[in-house]
Amino acid sequence: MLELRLVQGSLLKKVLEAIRELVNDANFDCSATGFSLQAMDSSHVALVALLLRSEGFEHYRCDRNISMGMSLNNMAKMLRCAGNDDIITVKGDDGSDTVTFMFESPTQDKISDFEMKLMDIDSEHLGIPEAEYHAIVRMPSAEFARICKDLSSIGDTVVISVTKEGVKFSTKGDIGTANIVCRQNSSVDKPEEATTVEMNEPVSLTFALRYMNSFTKATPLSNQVTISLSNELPVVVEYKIAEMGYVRFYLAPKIEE
Amino acid sequence: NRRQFSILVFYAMT
Repeated sequence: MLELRLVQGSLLKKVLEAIRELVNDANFDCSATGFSLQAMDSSHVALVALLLRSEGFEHYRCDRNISMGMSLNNMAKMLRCAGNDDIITVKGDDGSDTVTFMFESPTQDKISDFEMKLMDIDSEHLGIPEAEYHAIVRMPSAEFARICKDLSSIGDTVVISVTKEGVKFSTKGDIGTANIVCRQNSSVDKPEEATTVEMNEPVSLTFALRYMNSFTKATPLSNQVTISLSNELPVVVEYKIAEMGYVRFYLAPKIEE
Repeated sequence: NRRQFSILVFYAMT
């Protein structure tokens, strides 16, 4: 038996919108820790890891670990029927091939339930070691989204370079080149507008912009994004989900042969 | 020329 009640149902709606462009079908894993997911995109270049901790739910009952295979597009279709202020409850029974989403309006005058068919998904779970990153950049998520969008109109790849000066995003294409440098500005009044750069070693890595743009679908989840980089390792682009957990995107770099 | 690596090159399956 599984029953997860999320008062801020809009968070689940935003999570789905954040990941469904990258991944079509995925297993949602439910345990005492929380509601989680790990899935790769179809070309195995990017990976998404989601965690919504059990403490973040108003009510969290998960009698034993279960894994529910869902089409994210179908799940998004159902969650789009929930109002932004609705409370969302996810219900499942052991051995059942369906999951139920219940939506309650804040005034309790409208209660809907949507039952969705589950699917069998063979998924490969990857072990991601804890790593010390050479550089960690924190910046406003909207700024990062803007940069990825702007650069993708000029080139297909972005070079992210971190130096003591700040973080530089560069691209080149048929029409020319572009460089955007963001400097630290941690003295700004509003913490959500700050850009901070922690650097142990200079880093320069090349990534496909198509994936970066896909990650920025998570922008509504968090005012800030954290970009963790190490030379010749996948980048981690993390959006924290207020007091509940995170969506992390891992993207393999393009490496000189 | 840079080659797009797969995420599978970096992380082991569990």
